[in-house]
Amino acid sequence: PFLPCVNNVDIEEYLNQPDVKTALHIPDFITQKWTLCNPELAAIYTNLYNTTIPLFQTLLPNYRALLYNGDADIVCNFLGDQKFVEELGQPVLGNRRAWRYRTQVAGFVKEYKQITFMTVKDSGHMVPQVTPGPALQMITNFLNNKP
Amino acid sequence: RPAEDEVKNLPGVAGPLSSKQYSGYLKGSGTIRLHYWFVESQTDPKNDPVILWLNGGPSCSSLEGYLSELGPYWVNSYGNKTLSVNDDSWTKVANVIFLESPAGVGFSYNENKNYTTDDDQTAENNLLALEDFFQKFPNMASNEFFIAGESYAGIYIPTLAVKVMKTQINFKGFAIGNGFVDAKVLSETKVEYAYYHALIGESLWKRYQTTCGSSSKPSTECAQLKREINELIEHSGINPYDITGDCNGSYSNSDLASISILDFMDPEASVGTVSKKFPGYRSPFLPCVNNIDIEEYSKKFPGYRS
Repeated sequence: PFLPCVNNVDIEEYLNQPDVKTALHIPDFITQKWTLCNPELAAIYTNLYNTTIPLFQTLLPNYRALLYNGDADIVCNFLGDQKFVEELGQPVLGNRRAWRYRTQVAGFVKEYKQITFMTVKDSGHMVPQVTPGPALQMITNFLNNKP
Repeated sequence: RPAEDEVKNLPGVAGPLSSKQYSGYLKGSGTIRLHYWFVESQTDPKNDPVILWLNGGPSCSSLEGYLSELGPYWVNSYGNKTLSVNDDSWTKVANVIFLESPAGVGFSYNENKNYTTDDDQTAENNLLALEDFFQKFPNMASNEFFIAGESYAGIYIPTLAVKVMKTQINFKGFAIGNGFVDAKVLSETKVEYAYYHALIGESLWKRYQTTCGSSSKPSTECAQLKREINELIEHSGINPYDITGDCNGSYSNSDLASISILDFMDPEASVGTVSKKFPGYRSPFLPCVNNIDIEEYSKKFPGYRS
């Protein structure tokens, strides 16, 4: 399977209903079934980047970045993204610390100049799905440039 | 705002929508048309920032982001084809564009049916679509603009961002969740992660260290071992996207992965050995099958470790 252990049946059934397609203004000539991913397209897709470090180095002087990881995901695991952020070599702004959602520890965060790395505790690959409350707090603070 | 794109109602939602929504197509290069679903902020659309959200893959649809992650409505389970309100939608604080990209994903298409593409072409088409969005929604042009996404969007986002920075778009920053940002680092740490979360045992970990640890030059044996570990992690029934969560979908096309687990386990803990010692015991690694109360079993057989 393209996405092992991910159940997408409900979304596919919903989006393939004619009245939903009408509501979303999908033209009639799109007869192909909507699927969550397209493995055939993935098979002919050409990956050009093994690393995005040069791109981050171009962006970080002028733009803020947040890298966050649900810490229960192994596919794009937090250890790798944490190491990636360290390798960017941005000046460290403070010690790694716990962050909280309401009264509970919701993960750990480390801030660097222009980039923040944070984990979301016991969340998976799809953070806003598994831990929606902490995810909303996280993105709200990022948008508002708050710690 | 393009009146023809406005979503007046959504099947499965009773009553009016929580904020204005639009769905239609944005122009990529040539005959490429990318489907977008735009949800205005539920709080202050005029002043709240605009977020472009991209799911990964490559080839996965951002409508998953809408319907099961950060959108205002989630699809309910069990096939009843209804939606429920997401109280923690990111549309509480932002205007969010969900873009299906590249062409061939979801409802997006290319009139000439050519779906061959790469990272740079995808970024270029995403930029063109974004510029078309701001043509359609000039009322959003002065709002702060962010790009966010997850997984393979770790490639989509920075490749797009370096193009956006050269435009007049009011770009402020980007957020990446569980991002694929560096293949080598992720591959190496995946094995570490598996070991430190007890997904692989001592013997396999030692084999990995011996085979892959000492040389900077990757060997065939190391590559083979990594493939085996990867197979074990992603097709064993443990949900690789959420190892403490349930395995909700299918996980393997065959029983091979289950069999290979036995090969990887430490000999003293192998199912064969345990089964002989404790007749009736069934492996807790049987994917998604919870037919044994491990705690009770441990009480009955002190010293037993799965």
